[in-house]
Amino acid sequence: SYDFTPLDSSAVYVLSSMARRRRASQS
Amino acid sequence: PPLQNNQPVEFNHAINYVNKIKNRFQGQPDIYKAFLEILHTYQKEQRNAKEAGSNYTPALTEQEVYTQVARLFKNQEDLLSEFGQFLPDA
Repeated sequence: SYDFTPLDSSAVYVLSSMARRRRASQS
Repeated sequence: PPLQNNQPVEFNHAINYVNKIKNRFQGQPDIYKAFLEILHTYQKEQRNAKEAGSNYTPALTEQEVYTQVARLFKNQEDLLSEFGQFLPDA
């Protein structure tokens, strides 16, 4: 199980939105 | 916006990656904190750029994000190469 703080969660949010932008720029 | 099919994959990848970094730098919380700081600055710049339109040049480019993270993750090649998988135009 993960013990995530709100800061961790926002890092996850930034990383996944980065990945989405990357995918968008590749397609 | 509607959820796209591969969005959960990216989300899960991000969760696993953040968790990996947290564990790797458990004894060095400053490094983990600096990583979060870089991400937040990048996100803020992206938001500013979006609001200002095409005339805005972000103060932190993808290349600079990568350089900063590389400096932070020195000797942690696996973390750095995985980070490159998230970064647009890496």
